[in-house]
Amino acid sequence: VDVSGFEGFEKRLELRFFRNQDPLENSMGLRLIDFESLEKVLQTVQCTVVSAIANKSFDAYVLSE
Amino acid sequence: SSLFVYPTKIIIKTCGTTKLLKSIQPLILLAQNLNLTLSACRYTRGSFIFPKSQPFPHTSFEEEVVVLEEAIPLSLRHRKASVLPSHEPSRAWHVFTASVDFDSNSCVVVEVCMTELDRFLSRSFFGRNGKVMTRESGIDLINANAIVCDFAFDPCGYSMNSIDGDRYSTIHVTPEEGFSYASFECVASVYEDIGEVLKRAIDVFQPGTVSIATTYGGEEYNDEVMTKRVESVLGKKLGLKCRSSCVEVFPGSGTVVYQSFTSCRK
Repeated sequence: VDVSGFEGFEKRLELRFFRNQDPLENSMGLRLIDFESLEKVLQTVQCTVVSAIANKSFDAYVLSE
Repeated sequence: SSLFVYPTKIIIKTCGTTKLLKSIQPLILLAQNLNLTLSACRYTRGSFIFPKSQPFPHTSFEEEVVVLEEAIPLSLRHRKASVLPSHEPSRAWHVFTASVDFDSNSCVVVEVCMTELDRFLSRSFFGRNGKVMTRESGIDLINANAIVCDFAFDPCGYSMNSIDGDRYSTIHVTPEEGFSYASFECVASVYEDIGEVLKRAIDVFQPGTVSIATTYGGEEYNDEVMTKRVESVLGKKLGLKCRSSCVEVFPGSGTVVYQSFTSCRK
């Protein structure tokens, strides 16, 4: 391991999905994933939510690290 | 780091030694429970400053691609992995894409990586609260219409997400001398002047080096015109000189333009 400071350069992952059913059903889609489940996914990545904001279009979370 | 959750799209952007690719399969499963099926996957990153500190599979792009290939279903048949070069080998841009079909998306995603931040301006990101950092750095003026959610890390560092209708932007700052870094990412429209937005964001940090990866789909975006416009704005207003530029098509997933700049004072 080299002598290092904090790695600023990010890794970015974008996943897109399509609906298997009537688009009018479940218009919230992925936004229905409960917070606890999101936190479990983030634990595997090794970060957590430190702040959050949302509007009618999407949810935005600031993460640790 | 940031997470954005839209009804049919998730974006996770993490720094440090996080294991981002471990999130793919749990997210696919959570989506399946909501009757949603994966249609596209995009993974991007710059070249790490401290590559030997990264955990597997982030130890090399080749290993990351193997893990990505295994984590996504075969239905995402249009696949491509590529490293877009820069004038400096240590500043390459890594891209993996996979998709079921061509997704014509008129949105433009711009990812900016900045190093060698101005020392004086970097001081704004030490020992203050997030709101103060946002205001004193001028980040709040990049998009005056957006709502900002900011967070200050102890003893230094800063992250923010901003939301404006269905568009986000995000900034992350590591201000320490020797490995200072800031990123800016935003969703733009093909019809707006991306150069002006980039100018405002980059001016907050006045970095020595800047790289800009612009991803777009559809045919409305003229990359030659936009590339020249960005070069012109950053050159005239920020004294940044474009050292290299390349364009690569990712079948089913759009086109990436990658430009690298350095300050004329270097």
